[in-house]
Amino acid sequence: QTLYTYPENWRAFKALIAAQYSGAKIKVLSTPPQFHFGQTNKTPEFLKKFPVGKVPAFEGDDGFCVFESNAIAHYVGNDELRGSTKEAAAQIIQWVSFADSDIVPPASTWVFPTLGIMHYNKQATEYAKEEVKRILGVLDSHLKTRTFLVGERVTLADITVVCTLLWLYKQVLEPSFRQPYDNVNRWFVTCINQPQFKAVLGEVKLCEKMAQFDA
Amino acid sequence: QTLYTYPENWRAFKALIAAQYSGAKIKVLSTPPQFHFGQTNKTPEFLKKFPVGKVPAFEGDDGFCVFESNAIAHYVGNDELRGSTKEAAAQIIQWVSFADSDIVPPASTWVFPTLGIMHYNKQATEYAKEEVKRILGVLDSHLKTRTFLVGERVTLADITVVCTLLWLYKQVLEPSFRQPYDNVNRWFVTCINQPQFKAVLGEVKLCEKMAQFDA
Amino acid sequence: MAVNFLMHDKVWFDKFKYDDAERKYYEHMNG
Repeated sequence: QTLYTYPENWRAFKALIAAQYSGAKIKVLSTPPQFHFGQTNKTPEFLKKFPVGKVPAFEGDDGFCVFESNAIAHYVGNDELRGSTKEAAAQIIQWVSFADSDIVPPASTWVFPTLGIMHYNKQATEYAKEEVKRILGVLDSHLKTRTFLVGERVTLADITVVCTLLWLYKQVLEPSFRQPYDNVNRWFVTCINQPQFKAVLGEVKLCEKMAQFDA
Repeated sequence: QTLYTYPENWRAFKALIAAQYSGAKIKVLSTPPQFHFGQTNKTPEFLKKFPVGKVPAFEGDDGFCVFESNAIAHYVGNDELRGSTKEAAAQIIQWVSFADSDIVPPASTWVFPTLGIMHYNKQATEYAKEEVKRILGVLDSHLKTRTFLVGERVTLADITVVCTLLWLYKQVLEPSFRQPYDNVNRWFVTCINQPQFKAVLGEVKLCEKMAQFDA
Repeated sequence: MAVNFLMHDKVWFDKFKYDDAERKYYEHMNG
């Protein structure tokens, strides 16, 4: 089974970690000549399988094709990760939606300028920092009485929210900023130390000094 | 079972249509004194149940609480709507994610100024129109050989994408603009004429004249 | 460097503006 993506794509990590839990074998095509981001995903044969041309994109060995990272992670995962009850499944979707709608925009606004891939805008960054504090506060109170986001074990909710927070924790959440959210920090460090996460993410070094924008 | 929302919330329509298919009985609290948007959802008791304070928010008669519209629709729906195979479930999540990531931004950018919700920005609107053409093109080629988005019957994919396109079809997709996408038009009209959609949406009048921004 | 691919990530940077405007509009409508 094949996953097309560019290298180090946090959205692809979601599916790869899910596959570590389910045992699904996935071949990652992310570098030329197998996959050249910006070219391969614009070819007619790629667009025939994946009409939106986005990555990550998944092709099963039976020819089954699916795009959108949450759909791929759901497909390569297992029932445990998807939620074994109606309630668990709904709460997992709740946190996955929350990650996409409430975490991705401020996290990208804050982190991208520090990577030099977007212009720095002081007002937008300050607003994004406040949004990140709000989000970490929501997660922190939820995790006060819980080890994982839904139920007693890792699910797609933890995998998705960890991958969505990855750049924040690596790039800008320095100790003084993340100090008020110790339930989130505990949960995040627990997850990234699970063998299935480590197999995909390797050693995740938490930010020591908040990266400033890279002029 | 209770759904908290403000009136005429297209995100809430997803759950209400799903409930029409599953037979789930939902009481909608959307107007004072039961629910006052901007006040009730900021009270401590509401935030205790729904820490993000967003609507729609759902509370089961067993006290089960969930927010995020996709999670609520999934919970009040049934297995048919969620996808009865792993493949169908993944493809439904694919279209639901596509609606949130690719349709909501340009649809909001184009429609909000015509409702007086946001200031008009010519460049942003022109870009949004091109994005809407791209999206309708993707859906049109997918629906060339299909009646519904996934499998042979209505699923959460159709319910979600129809509700996400609702404002576009009502407000700005005048006949000349939507003419090239007749597979999407056929699919959209088929869905809104299903009794389960009509029970929630009532009579949907397709746009005759593209609304201009409401200065 | 892999980081540069990230710039192709599809992000709605203005989402907060639209969320804010929508919230105010419906709070006003239900005022």
